[in-house]
Amino acid sequence: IIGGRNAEPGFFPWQALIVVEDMSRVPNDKWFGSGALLSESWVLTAAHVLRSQRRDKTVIPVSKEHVTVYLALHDVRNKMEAVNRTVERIILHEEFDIQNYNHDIALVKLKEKVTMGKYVMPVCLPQFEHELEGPHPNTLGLVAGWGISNPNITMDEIISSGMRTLSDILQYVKLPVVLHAECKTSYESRSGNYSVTENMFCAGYYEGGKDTCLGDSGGAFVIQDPGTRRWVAQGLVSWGGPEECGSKQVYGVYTKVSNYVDWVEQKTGSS
Amino acid sequence: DAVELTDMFGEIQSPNFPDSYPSDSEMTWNISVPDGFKIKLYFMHFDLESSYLCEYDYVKIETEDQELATFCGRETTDTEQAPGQQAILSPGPYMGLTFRSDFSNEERFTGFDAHYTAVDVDECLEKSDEELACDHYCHNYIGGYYCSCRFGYILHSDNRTCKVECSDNLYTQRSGVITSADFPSPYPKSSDCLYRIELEEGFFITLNFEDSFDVEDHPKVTCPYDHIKIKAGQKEFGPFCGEKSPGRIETQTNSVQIRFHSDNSGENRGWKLSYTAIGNPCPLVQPPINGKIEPSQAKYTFKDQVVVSCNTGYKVLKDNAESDSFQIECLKDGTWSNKIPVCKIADCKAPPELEHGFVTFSTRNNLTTYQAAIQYHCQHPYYHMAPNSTATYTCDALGQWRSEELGTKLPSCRPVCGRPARPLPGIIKR
Repeated sequence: IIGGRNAEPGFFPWQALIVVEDMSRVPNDKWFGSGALLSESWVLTAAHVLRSQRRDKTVIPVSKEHVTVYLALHDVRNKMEAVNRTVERIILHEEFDIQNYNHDIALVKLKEKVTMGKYVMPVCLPQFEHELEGPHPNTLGLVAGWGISNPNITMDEIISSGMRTLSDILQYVKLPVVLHAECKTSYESRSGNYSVTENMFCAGYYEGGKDTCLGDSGGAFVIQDPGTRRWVAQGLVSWGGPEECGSKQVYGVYTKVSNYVDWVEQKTGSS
Repeated sequence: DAVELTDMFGEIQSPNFPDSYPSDSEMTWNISVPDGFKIKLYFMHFDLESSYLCEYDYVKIETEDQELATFCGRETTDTEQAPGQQAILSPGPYMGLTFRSDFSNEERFTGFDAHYTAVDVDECLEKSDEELACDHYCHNYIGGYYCSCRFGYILHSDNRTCKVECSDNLYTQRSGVITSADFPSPYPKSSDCLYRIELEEGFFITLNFEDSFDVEDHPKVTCPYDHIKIKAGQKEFGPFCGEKSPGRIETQTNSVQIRFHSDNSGENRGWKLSYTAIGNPCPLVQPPINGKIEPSQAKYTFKDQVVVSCNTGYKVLKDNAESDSFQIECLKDGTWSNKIPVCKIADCKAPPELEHGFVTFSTRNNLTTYQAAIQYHCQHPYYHMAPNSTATYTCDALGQWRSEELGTKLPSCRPVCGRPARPLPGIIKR
């Protein structure tokens, strides 16, 4: 999270840390992302977090044995105190496109149910008509994560530091939703083959400074429903441009969850 | 010197015919035809000396025991008969014809020329005697006849009367009606009927003959023709016949044999009886507290059954097993098969646990019996109840916790979404 603040424990009780250790690669590949708790057994995240990192175009999930989900986690140094769960099943969206990140959404079923409490609670899915249309431009949402908080650091530095350059304490930032056309134009005017589809929305500031970044993927972009005062997951951290996170005129791109409510219900077998 | 004639037809002529017959002559012809035929005789020519009462010459026609006619002369006068055109018919298959002439003849007389033929007897028309006639149907044929019976009857070995097969009638119900065959029409002849009533040991059979009773009898001899005899264990009743009903007979046994015999004559309407059986009485039973017994009777006897059931909210408890009802039966020795069970109030027992929820009892002393109420709650604020926010269950009559909305299903406690226990910081305007 760029330009964010330290969260307090219990601010984001749905926030999950998803740690992946891909044993199929030598040396072992390790990375992480975020997810959002939907129920006692299901966590929503981005498909690219759980996609096997082979350098080809196949979209297959990592082996479920290599995934650990942490809940009620505030400081990543205290993982032992968190609620951890192994995984029973991983479902990547069938149409997830590795080229343009269209349909970047996935589900993780926990092997053992979690018990709800002060630090573990699910986030809501869009259910009302106005929520199912997707977030309106300029609406403010919150997004949290343990990803990069210093935009100047490079990926090589992160890896060489043993990921110590990442945030230990969960960070959060408040971002406005950007007019879809503006974001689309912004990306399509650049060199490179960017595609902002109808399954995505953008959030961020024209002037930069606040943004999500590497390691925040899969975390929920939540907006509070003005009627029920409940927090609803409207987006999932998906991707951004090649520039530094939080750069001017660079918006973060989020999976538009409202387009996938039926898909989630079908896959989880519940409403 | 008799001439034996056995052909089915033939001719008989006086001696020397057509010349005059000799004086002082006597000849006999015996005509025999098979049974079932008669003999018809007629004269084509007749010319005998006439005398008072045919004292001199005559032709006499007779059967074995009866004279049919005596003819003489040429024509019939006041005292003598000549056959003329008249044919003589024998009653049976035999006819004898005797010709006699005395020692002198006043004139020349040419004698007679007679012919005979066998004629079939229609026994169906002629046998009016009840002892000989067919009981149901009669069929004539040339030389004889035979009898047949209506459907359901069998021709008796006398080839005349029609009997019925009625030797294997078994009654096993506790009550019933028995009648002679065809009642109230006359019962079949030549029949021996057996009616058995066989009930379980412990029953006592009572027979009750209806007043309408008609069995052939004799004014002086006891039931020589038709009769009913009843055997009940070691006892025997009857024979019964006549028009006076035997009325009510208490046999004091569970096995009765009724034999009915009819001979080959008579037209009597028969009999009808109803029978009932009762067993040893059992003591009266009282319904349990909060229960009832059905059917409720003033008296219970062998085989009677009562069903014990309990009022709504109570269960029958017998030998530590609960059930909706319990049945007992009156035994042949006059005791009940079981004691009356007690009625125990239905108990839903401890309500099932609700995941992420808990139960509160709405009734004092945490009662779990019939009509007690409980309420399920979810662990607030992290779980909420679905489908409703409250779930009240009442212990029903079947001993199950039941809610109006969900029946016996439990509600579920679902996680509350989107509500952090710790409120997020307010929005800071830029």
